[in-house]
Amino acid sequence: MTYVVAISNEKGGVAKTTTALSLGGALARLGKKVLMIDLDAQANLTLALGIPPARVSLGSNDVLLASVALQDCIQSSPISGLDIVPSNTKIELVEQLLPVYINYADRLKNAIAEALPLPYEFIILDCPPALGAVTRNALTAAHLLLIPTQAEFFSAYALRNMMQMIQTVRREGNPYLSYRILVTMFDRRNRAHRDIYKQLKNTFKDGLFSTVIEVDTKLRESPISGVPITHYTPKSRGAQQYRALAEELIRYAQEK
Amino acid sequence: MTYVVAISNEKGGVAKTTTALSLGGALARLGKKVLMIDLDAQANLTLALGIPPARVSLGSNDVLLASVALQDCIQSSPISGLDIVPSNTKIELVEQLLPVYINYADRLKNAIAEALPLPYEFIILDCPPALGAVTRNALTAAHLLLIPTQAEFFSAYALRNMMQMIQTVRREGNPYLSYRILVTMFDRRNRAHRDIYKQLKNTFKDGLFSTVIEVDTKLRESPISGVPITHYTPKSRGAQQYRALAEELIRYAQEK
Ligand SMILES: Nc1ncnc2c1ncn2[C@@H]1O[C@H](COP(=O)(O)OP(=O)(O)OP(=O)(O)O)[C@@H](O)[C@H]1O
Ligand SMILES: Nc1ncnc2c1ncn2[C@@H]1O[C@H](COP(=O)(O)OP(=O)(O)OP(=O)(O)O)[C@@H](O)[C@H]1O
Ligand SMILES: [Mg+2]
Ligand SMILES: [Mg+2]
Repeated sequence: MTYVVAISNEKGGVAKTTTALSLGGALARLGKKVLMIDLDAQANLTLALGIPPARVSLGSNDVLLASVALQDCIQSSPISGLDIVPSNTKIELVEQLLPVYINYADRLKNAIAEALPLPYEFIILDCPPALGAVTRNALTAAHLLLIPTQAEFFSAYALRNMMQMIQTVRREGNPYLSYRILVTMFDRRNRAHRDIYKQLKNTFKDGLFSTVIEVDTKLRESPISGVPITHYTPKSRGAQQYRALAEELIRYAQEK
Repeated sequence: MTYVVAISNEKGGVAKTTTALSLGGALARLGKKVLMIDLDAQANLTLALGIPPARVSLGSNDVLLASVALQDCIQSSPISGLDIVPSNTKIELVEQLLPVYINYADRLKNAIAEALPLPYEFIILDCPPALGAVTRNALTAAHLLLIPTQAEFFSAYALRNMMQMIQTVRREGNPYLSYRILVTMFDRRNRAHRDIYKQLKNTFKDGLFSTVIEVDTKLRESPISGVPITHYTPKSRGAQQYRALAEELIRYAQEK
């Protein structure tokens, strides 16, 4: 069984890519085989695994737009157990061109279904900071939507649009989509962070992962070396917290 | 003369909205009349001025898509000297529908030109974290592109796409577009921040504002009260740094 996790939030800069990279690394360290799919024109996940986006020939936009088979776009990464379908910056066109296809929201889901069986226990989708056609594809293809959120005003507000998008996707193509919110870049010393975190727990209850990711400057540094934090500084707080998240995700996926 | 400043960066969470809000507030405190235009579906700038996005009737997408006159979409804000054209979440549709118009990139530029003369010395455009049709409109309408950037790996990398976008816009509709990079959320104690800031100065030289905005938790709090930092805590470091930025911008606009 391949479990698909979409990492998405319309709010920018909430650690979507950092979570995809770190969670992928942590799952690989726990012996899981993982496929990452970079759906963002910024190609940050591709870059963070040491792959120059300008040199990508077949990427995720070829799967979405040109119906290239998913298997043909998979590259290995420097991390054992971790493969990637990279992004190339042409994906900006995808936002404009995808909606001309009938049932355009199903293209990624169908591409994954046609590629099965795949040797991966997890597929992780890194999304752009928008709720457009590409993110819609990711949510339609996913079992779980993981929503990274900062404990800050604009980020908390963004959850309204995300909840609406989940309702739309459940109605129109993926009735079993579930979600979990992950609080990221948390600073225990900051009163506003503590207050908003309490509000999120009150509002969303079990909709929150119990793991919280705190601020750790090592998480900023690991992409520069082209590796996840779990392979950069395995004993750091960031690596330990993302390992705890990976274990929580594995338990969650098994229950479903 | 109305000077138009677009605040844009494909990278998410680099303080585009915080800069629009704070710079607008600082210019108003210096006696300038300012119009803010919220071009982001997240409607964070609208929200930060205390206007509930769900209650917006005429917004920026009506200017872009339905050719409603700009003047008809202007609302006053709680801050004297600061008006706003709010955003409503329908702007997601704008990304998909705008490209069907001929010369779609000129629609905002033409809407502003048709509304002149306007009683504003500055117009500030807050953009979504993407380089799509809406951002293209903002850059075509602007005299200056202000690029907020964190001194971090992914943010610095995003500048490549921004530079390419500037070249495209200069070729196709706005030959005099200039740009200035603003380093935001800077933490002097962080070695990676200091290193990347040095690299940005070496690469971009005069392309950087001399003002740097440091981390200040008051900047996270002011939007909750619906006011810019200059009206929330005028003596805070954030308010002082954005006031210095406003003075630098006024000097820059006068030279041009
Ligand atoms: N826990 C953390 N501690 C410190 N820095 C972090 C942490 N998580 C992420 N960062 C940094 O914050 C910035 C934003 O993170 P990231 O780019 O992963 O967010 P994103 O949601 O993917 O952004 P975008 O919306 O542009 O796709 C990056 O520079 C990253 O290195
Ligand atoms: N100098 C600063 N010090 C501390 N926090 C800051 C600072 N500038 C911005 N922030 C906070 O960082 C977060 C990101 O800022 P903001 O939302 O303005 O970025 P943005 O680029 O507009 O994001 P998006 O890409 O989603 O539009 C917000 O929670 C904001 O309050
Ligand atoms: Mg990202
Ligand atoms: Mg913003």
